This record gives sequence, structure tokens and C-alpha cells, in this order.
Amino acid sequence: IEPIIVVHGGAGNYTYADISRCLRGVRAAAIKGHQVVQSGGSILDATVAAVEVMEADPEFNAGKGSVLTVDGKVQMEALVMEGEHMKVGSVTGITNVAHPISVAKLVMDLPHSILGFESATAFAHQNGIPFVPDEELITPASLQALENFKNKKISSAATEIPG
Amino acid sequence: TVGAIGIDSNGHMVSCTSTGGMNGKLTGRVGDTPIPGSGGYCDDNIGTVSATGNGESILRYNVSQRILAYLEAGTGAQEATRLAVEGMTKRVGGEAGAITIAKNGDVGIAFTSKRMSWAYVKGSKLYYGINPNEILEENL
Repeated sequence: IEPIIVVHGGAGNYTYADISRCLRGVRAAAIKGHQVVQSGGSILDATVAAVEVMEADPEFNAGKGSVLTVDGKVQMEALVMEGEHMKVGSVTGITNVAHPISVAKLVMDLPHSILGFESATAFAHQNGIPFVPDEELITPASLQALENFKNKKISSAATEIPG
Repeated sequence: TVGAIGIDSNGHMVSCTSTGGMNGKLTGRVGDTPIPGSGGYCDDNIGTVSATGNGESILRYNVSQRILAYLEAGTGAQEATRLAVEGMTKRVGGEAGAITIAKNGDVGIAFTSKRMSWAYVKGSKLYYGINPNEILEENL
């Protein structure tokens, strides 16, 4: 079987202005994953690396650029699952990390499958994942999207964030 | 929401999904992404999936698990993905998309939303798209 990595950047009503930026992001993520495999990395490392590219890209609703809770906070989620032993690592409600997917990968090594909220964040920081303030994860677009949501203007496709 | 799935030369597969959730969600809301079978699923004996879209709908319909169920029943990767996301939209409403790799390496990409960005590398070519039925390609 030829190794292959497929990525997505979210389903939704992208505006025409979003399209080229999102395509640039998913292309970069797919190429990154491919490069990891080509250089001898595992398929786990390659898929995590591909997701990290998109988490770092503010065009996507993950990591930097995440949409906000109703009170203006960032709470993120991530899941990693491998198919040989069907091991799972997952986090929900995690805050103050740049790459939730890397925390989910760490959870795979625990006897538990899912960690949530303050405990997930504490687990990340206890395991060397750097603290990232909300200000570095929140973007002008996510602030605007929440403002529009609160003003009941979300029906405008131009203000929706996909995924 | 973003996701990546992969298969290596030994047939070992992985599913990864990451998200900021939904805009204006209540603090404490849990979506589909962290739930195996909903936001993603993976079994080397069948295939691997990552899903995106309306989280509550994906959760209620177990989109990723359903795609693997279609694969296990012999449906191809593309058709299995299409059937599950369209079935979700028809049964519980909402829009979704998913990417799938079957254990034989076949790829499935489908969505009921207006658009979904996706990409993969095969051989020396990069394939990508965002609109329905669109497959763009370029040499690496």
C-alpha cells in the first residue's frame, strides 16, 4: 500500500475571499505530512504534524483562530486514534495550548482515553506543553464572529467561520 | 475544524481531528471532535475517518462510525463517505463533511456543506479542492 495522508480544513460556507487562503493551508498541511512520512516518520507523527500546521494557521477553526465561547474564551478539542490497537487520546475544553492535537497524542499513553477542561490543561502543562495566553489564540476574525453572533448577525455568510 | 488521516505501507492507520468548537458555544460544551466514532474513528481492519461540520448532528448520527460500518459492509470509500454525511443531513439535519481512507488505500471525500477544503499527496502529485466535485492537482 502506498502511504497517503489526507487532510481537511473544515466544512462550511467559505466566502470567496477565504478560499485561496484555506486551500493554501490544506496544501501546506498535506505536504508537511507527506514530508514526515518520506523522511521516515511514523504515520502517527505525520498526521499530527499535518494537523499542527493547520492549528497554527489562523484561517482555520483550531488552535490559533479558534472560535470563542459566548463569554469570549477559547476552549478547544482534539482526538487522536490509531487503528492497530484502536488506542484513543482525546481532550475537550482544553485552554492555553497552541496544539491540542499534541496533547491528545500524549493522552494516548495514559490508561484513560479522554481528559477534559482544567484537568486537560493542567496535564498538558505538567507534560511540557507550553502555556499560551488567550491573546495569542484569539484573532480579530474570531472576535468579530462572536460579536456578530451576539448581535444575531450570524446569518451573513461573510461572517461565518467554517467547520 | 481540521483533520488528518493516514495509512502507511504496512496498512497501519491513524485519525486526527482538532477544533475550536462552535462560535458562541456555552462554556463547557463538548462537541463531536473528542468522541471516538463521531469526530473521528480508526480501525486497521476497516479504515480511518475524520469528520467536520455541525458537531451536535455529527454526534447524534455517529458519522465516523457509520462510515466504517459502510466500509465493513463492502461499500467503497467514496460512496461510504457520501452515504454517511448525506444520511446525517437527511436524518438529523445540519451539514457535515468527512475524509476517509479504506484499508486498501482508497480515499473518500464528501460533504453536504457548501464547501470543504481538503488535500492529499499521492505519488508526485498534490490533489486538493474546496467546491463540490472539484479535484485540482499539481506536480510537487
